[in-house]
Amino acid sequence: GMSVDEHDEL
Amino acid sequence: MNIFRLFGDLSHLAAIIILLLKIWKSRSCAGISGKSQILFAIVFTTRYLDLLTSFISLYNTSMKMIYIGCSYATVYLIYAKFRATYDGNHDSFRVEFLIVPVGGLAVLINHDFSLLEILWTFSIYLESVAILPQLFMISKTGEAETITTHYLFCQGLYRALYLINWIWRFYFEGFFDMIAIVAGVVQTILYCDFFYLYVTKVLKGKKLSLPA
Repeated sequence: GMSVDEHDEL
Repeated sequence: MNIFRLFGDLSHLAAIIILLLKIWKSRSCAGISGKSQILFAIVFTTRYLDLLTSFISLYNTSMKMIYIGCSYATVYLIYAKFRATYDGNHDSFRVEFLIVPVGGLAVLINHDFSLLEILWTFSIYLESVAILPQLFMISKTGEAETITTHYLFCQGLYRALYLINWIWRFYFEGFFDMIAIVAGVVQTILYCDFFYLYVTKVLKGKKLSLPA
């Protein structure tokens, strides 16, 4: 989904 | 992780190191926009606050620390240690015209109305335009040192590789983040003019000079 609870990219 | 994201991160790291070493070894920041470097320091600070709240991997944490450390060191070299070589007259882009609209957009369009997420969104939007003061300064001076063009090439290549990474992740993982993708497209488009000059001039051994 759209809500990205944790951003794993730099 | 895929090779496009890995090489994107390595290209970004190379850009940061190239710039820091250039200033340190030449003991000069001539031709470098201090304003862009301040914007990048803000980008890393607002994006990597999650260092305090979550642990993703050793790679993730160490790269974030390196980016933050190098960007602050670069700003320090420009505005403190080698401030005598800082070309303030040509570094005249009005960054408030970037920060205010980007700040407003981050409050309006985000994935989640929480402080950390709004700061992350602000950082994504700001990064897409953070190079403008540097490109503006080159257009004003009409030229750029070759090492500076290599810095800019790596800086532009990193987000271009991220675009491919996002295509890869959408196809193989069904993952996509529209905010990062749209900002990344804008960011990469801003480098197109420079990429053309870099390929047609610098790679042919010529100096990058714009028609004054």
